[in-house]
Amino acid sequence: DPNMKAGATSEGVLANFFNSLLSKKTGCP
Amino acid sequence: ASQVAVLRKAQEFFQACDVEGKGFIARSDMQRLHEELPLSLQDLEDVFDALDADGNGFLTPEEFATGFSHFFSQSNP
Repeated sequence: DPNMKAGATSEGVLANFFNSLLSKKTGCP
Repeated sequence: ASQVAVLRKAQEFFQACDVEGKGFIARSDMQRLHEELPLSLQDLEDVFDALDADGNGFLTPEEFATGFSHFFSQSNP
């Protein structure tokens, strides 16, 4: 199911995004 | 209590992303993060689209907090 795959991909990208923000601590520029 | 902490963190990130204090995050604000975070422009586009629940091109604090809470509940069950 391509929709399920897209959902899983966006979850991975979101996790990567928020993890990056958390590890930066200072947040966005 | 932990949910309050998550929402506070989401608010903190939102305000830091919304550097001009507009009250929303635009696609261009998200693309600025390309220099700060180890994500590609395409990844940031995907993040924006995933968080922009109503697809209007603007991220509200509520949409941002919802996405962050969802991520947090997935990574810390």
